Amino acid sequence: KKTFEGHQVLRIIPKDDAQLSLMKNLEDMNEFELDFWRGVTGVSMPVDVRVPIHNLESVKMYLEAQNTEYSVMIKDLQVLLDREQEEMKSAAR
Amino acid sequence: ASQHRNTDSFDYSSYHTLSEIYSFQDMLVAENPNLVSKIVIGQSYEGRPLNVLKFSTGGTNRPAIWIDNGIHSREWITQASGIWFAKKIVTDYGTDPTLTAILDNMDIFLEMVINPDGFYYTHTTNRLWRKTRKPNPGSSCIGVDLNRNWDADFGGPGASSYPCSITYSGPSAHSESEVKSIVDFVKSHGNIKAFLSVHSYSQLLLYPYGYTMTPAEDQAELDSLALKAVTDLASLYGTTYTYGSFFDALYQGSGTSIDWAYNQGIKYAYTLEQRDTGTYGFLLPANQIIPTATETWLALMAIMDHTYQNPY
Repeated sequence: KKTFEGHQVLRIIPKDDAQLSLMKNLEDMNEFELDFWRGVTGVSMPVDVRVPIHNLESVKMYLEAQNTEYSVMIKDLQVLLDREQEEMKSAAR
Repeated sequence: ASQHRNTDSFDYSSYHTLSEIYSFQDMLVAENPNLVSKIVIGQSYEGRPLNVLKFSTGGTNRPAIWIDNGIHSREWITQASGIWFAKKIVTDYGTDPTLTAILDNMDIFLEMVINPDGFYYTHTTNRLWRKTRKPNPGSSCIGVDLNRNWDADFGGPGASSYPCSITYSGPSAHSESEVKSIVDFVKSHGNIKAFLSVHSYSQLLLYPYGYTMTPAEDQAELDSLALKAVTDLASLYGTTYTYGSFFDALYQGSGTSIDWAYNQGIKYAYTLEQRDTGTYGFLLPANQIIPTATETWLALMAIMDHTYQNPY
């Protein structure tokens, strides 16, 4: 079963057209192995993206280099998944 | 076998496996033979049945409402809500005057799990899988985004021709059995008046078009009804939805189900994006299933009632 230890979901809110364009570029970058949970729509609209642990530092550096602010929506995805599994097992019992 | 004995003891506040959902469907049919029946409209790529529950109080080929859930398999709140919707319909028929009037004159078709292969995969292998599980010839990447596979500017902007993309459209319109089965069903029925697709999690209510910025012919009515629906939804817990055309409120997307439905002449075509509030995304905790389904139902009821009150 695929696990997601250390993966984070970042919330990025593009503040202007330049940052919007940056987000669109990010969507097209395969090397970061990003999984967009909420895609790029418009200025001031949140973009949520899952970042694998091995690319976290690079992605954050990329965003910071472009002066793009982000927040961590989910700090460790696997923690939530484990909790979900435990709740399912508990409910089944 | 399900551990649940009947649909009253079924745990609606938990997420369930595909086999449990199939068992639930059979239980609901067995308990309500005069109201609910199960139609198998086709098979998924991996051979799973594509089950649709039909809620009908009689008549022949009555005008009908289509509701589907789970086109993107990782959006678990949608399949869970579908279970709740089904129970809600049988519970409210005969007690809620609005739903009773609708069902005395119209049928409701509910497909709780459009993408069963993907859903099974989210339970067994990868919780975050979105697409189908059909291999793509010439690529190591698996699956098609079923909400880019419809014959509505198929392959246009907002869909990907790259099999590894999460918005891969597939090789041709309706190439996927999960989509083709619905297309054939809706066309052969010929009297579907509303087509409602339930997604998560960005709190949106969208109407056609997605593939073009050109307004739909019925945009004014669709917009006004969307406002009513999101207002009703918000009345319960204050959950705020944005509404508008798919193109304006979200982004350009081609090959989507509601655009296809609208172009077939189904005026009331909407996509709902259920809640999260920016905390859990696709991993909405199970204790939010019932509140989410309950508020979503208010929006669905607004659209269904309007459809009933405004025959065309």
